[in-house]
Amino acid sequence: SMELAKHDEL
Amino acid sequence: IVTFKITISFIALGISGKSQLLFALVFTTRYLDLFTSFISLYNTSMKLIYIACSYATVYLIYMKFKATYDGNHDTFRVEFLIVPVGGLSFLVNHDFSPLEILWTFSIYLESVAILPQLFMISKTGEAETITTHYLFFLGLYRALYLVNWIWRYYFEGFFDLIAVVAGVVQTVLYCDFFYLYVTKVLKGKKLSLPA
Repeated sequence: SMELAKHDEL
Repeated sequence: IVTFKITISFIALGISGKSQLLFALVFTTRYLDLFTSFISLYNTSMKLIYIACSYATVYLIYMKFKATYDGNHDTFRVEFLIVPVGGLSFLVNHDFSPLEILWTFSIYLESVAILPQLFMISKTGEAETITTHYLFFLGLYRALYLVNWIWRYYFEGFFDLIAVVAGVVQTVLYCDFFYLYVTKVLKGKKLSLPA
């Protein structure tokens, strides 16, 4: 799910 | 660019302190994951640079060169941005957790944070050329993400609806400015608007 996705963008 | 511009010119004239305050808030709430996750040295460095530059700019405008800040023309009501954006980030997010809500808040806020600056230019009717370069690259930065997101969707299956919608909104808000930048500034003219 999205909650586990790291936000890897700036 | 904007930190550099104020530092070397010793004046904050023509720069919206309100937009810069909003950007400081954007980067602070976005990059709280500095404490929880590591992506890459590049990623961490850029986060720290963005945070440092945004606070340095706020300091230059409201403290060091306060006398040169054109507050009379910086009259956009930021509560009209912060309150709806705050509400929306509670309602529409990927996960109802403090860090994720703050990340979402920063994404929504960034998409509209330039409005006080654009409003200020529309009131004064002009902008220094270096200020227009700053605005152009700030807009380009998110516009290029739109291309990157299409790439990542096809090749990595990556898709973040919140970031994409906010990125589209942000880019659309810059369109009128992009037009003026290309038709005036790139042709060597100063950006001045008809009265």
